[in-house]
Amino acid sequence: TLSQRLQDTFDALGRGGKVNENDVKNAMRQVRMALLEADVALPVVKDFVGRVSERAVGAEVHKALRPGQQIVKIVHEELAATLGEPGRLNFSGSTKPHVIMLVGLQGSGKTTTAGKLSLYLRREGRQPFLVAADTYRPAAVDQLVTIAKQINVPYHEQGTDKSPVEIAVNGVKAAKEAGAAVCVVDTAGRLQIDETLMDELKRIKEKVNPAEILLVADAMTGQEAVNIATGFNDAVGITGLILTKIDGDARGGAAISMRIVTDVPIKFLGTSEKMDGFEIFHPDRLTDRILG
Amino acid sequence: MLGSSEITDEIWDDIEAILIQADLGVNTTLTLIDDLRSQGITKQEELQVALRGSLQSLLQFPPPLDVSGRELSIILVVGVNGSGKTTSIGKLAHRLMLGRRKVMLAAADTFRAAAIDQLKLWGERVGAPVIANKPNSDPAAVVYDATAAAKARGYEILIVDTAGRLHTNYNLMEELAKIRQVSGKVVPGAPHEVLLVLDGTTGQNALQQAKKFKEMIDVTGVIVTKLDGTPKGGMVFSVFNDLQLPVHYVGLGEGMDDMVLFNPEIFVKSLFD
Ligand SMILES: Nc1nc2c(ncn2[C@@H]2O[C@H](COP(=O)(O)OP(=O)(O)OP(=O)(O)O)[C@@H](O)[C@H]2O)c(=O)[nH]1
Ligand SMILES: Nc1nc2c(ncn2[C@@H]2O[C@H](COP(=O)(O)OP(=O)(O)OP(=O)(O)O)[C@@H](O)[C@H]2O)c(=O)[nH]1
Ligand SMILES: [Mg+2]
Ligand SMILES: [Mg+2]
Repeated sequence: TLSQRLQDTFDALGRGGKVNENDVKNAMRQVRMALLEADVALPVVKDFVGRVSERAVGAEVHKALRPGQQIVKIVHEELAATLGEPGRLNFSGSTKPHVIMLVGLQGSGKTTTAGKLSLYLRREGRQPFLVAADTYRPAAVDQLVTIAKQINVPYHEQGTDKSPVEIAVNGVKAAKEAGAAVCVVDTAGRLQIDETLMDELKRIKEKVNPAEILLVADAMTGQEAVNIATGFNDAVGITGLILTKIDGDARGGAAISMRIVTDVPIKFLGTSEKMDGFEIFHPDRLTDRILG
Repeated sequence: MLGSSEITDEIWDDIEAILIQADLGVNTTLTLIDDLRSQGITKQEELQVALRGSLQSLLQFPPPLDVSGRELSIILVVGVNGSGKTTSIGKLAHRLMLGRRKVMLAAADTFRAAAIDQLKLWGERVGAPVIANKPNSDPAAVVYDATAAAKARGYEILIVDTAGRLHTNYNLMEELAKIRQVSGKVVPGAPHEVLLVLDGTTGQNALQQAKKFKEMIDVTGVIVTKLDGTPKGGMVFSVFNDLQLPVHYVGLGEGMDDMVLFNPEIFVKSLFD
């Protein structure tokens, strides 16, 4: 863990040895390594370590009784501050149904999350409605319909012959007619560099005017987290992040990267394959695991 | 980035940045750079050549899959959720069938919604029969039935799709070990290949995934998917070096032709694109 590493670094200086500013520099190197090993993106790490270093110098950590612990405390605080407040869903405005679009890379967990989110919404007293707008992946519509039936949530699908834009528009209409409070639109996984598919997302957004566009991202994402989040944000403007597969042992540094480059809150965590594997995000859930 | 003048600290930083951002990981990157620094190179172009050479020397062209010379060969496909197993099976079946092999698929993901439907659609797409039971039935039983069907109908390769699972879930890893065991009971020596499908966008956790899957079910090779995106797939270096797992194929898209044989030269070159 980072604490152990810093402990070792400072212990190695020998008993009674005075810690100097160079030793703090070495400690910052340890922090940098720990964050990179946790998959935080390099540019984000550099920036983050810069801030921690400033605070460490400012706090005169080299004069502290326990410099290693002091630094860990600073890193912890900076991480928590960066990860930010648990995000809430934004349902301001009276037009119902409020539309939530789920977007992201292939296989990140959107369709499964659409189900989980619907269940969560219903528990919160907001009647959900699901729309199967992925016409590309084989059996994607079947997957969403199966999930919708499992959790007893009404849905709209039009097979795979119509355009996703048309299905989304009709889906929101159907949700309105069903008196639903929130309409969750599942979209096909796509690369942020695929202009045609990113345009499709823009068109869906234009037509359904979503209250939320949530980027569903895999907690084990590596260095490309920055480009992925930026790509989706620049194209359609995301309003929140959902980090999935947190039940694995990936350190989850991608969360920091995505949060920093989009300045968008992390709203939920996916914690299992089941429909109840869904939690409201809280920074404590991630700070410890990122630091290892 | 490299011209024809001397090598500055900034150049070393640039190289470090490229490798780290390609998901090679801190340890692999530092080891590589230390090794390069100790070579006493003075010119930038020489460094360029040495760097690529070092990277390439860490990889190998894969051997062919062990699916010939017997009545029936079984390939078990495994990996964490959403990595691209089912899609890769479609692509692999297509490749093998282009090579005139008779391929059958087994839908042993009986858990996830529409997993069986998805594999059946792929089977239709590439022209391979799919053996399946009901959803939520025993995956090992599907393997058993599929093996019997393959033998009876003279199919030479059976590819088994399994449910995605996190290597941290002990029960699911046990289930996978059991599926592996069952295939060995019906065909001695099976499975002849256990291919781990790794999502190319994954960071350092890929090594952990590979370690655990290898430990629990003796993975024999790797497929890395989704490298048509911006990720470079650098975790391949540690997976290959630490675990000696050959990287057989790279997924470059969602269609049945979007998978290529792993090529160390092309792979290394793309790190610098
Ligand atoms: N363990 C775990 N598995 C998850 C979680 N969320 C999703 N999954 C699994 O991840 C896999 C992919 O999920 P999907 O919902 O199909 O992903 P997707 O983003 O819709 O995929 P595409 O539509 O192909 O882009 C499935 O096996 C899910 O069961 C999670 O939080 N934890
Ligand atoms: N761009 C791209 N997408 C891919 C590639 N391989 C798979 N996919 C997509 O990734 C998503 C998940 O693929 P699946 O084949 O369902 O993955 P899986 O491992 O079987 O998923 P589970 O069974 O749920 O664990 C789908 O949308 C695929 O089309 C690839 O090489 N490139
Ligand atoms: Mg989906
Ligand atoms: Mg699958």
